[in-house]
Amino acid sequence: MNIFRLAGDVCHLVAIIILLLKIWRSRSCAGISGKSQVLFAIVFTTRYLDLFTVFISPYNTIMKVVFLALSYATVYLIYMRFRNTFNSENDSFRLEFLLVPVIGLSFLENYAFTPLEILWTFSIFLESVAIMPQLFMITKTGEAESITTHYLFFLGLYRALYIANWVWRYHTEGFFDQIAVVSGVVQTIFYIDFFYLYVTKVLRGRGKMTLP
Amino acid sequence: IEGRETKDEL
Repeated sequence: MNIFRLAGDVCHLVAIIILLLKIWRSRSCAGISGKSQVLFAIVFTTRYLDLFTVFISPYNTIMKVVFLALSYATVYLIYMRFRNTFNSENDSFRLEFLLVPVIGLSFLENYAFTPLEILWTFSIFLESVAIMPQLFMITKTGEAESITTHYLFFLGLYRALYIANWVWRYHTEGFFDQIAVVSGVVQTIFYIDFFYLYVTKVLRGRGKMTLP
Repeated sequence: IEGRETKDEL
């Protein structure tokens, strides 16, 4: 554990809580991609199956359980509790375009050809593209509420801090996880364009982020 | 270090 890892995990948690609170307080999930949230719930479920096989630390177990619970709570709020506020017509990203390549790739490139390893690899690859339905939705509608952009900012910050964590671990422990690092870098790239818009539009302006 | 040891990350 290092400061970048810890800060990254905290940002991840903050992002998830921001989204959950936004939906709960406004009693609405307008502008939120339910598909991205379902993908994140699948990511956590397939990655944290090792909760049943290995024990790493109390921190690790607690965070995994919290992420799982919060991601399912988010999906519940979107599709059940506040489903009448959900803009399904704008959440039109075709999931098969993500799932088919990700499933294929996780069978081809993994550390061991065992169910748990393939599912872990699948979750890593899927996480790197899971935000795409949300970014697609913002591009389609041309705007995002500022609270949604704060959510995306913390999610992007979490990814950037994980890269700093890997640089740190490489230099101090000689640790290098090719699958996680490559997909992590790919994932972070998706946020760069958004980061630019966030700084120029949201932080310097006010209210909604509108695309040029 | 590769593979298995990565699993401490969330």
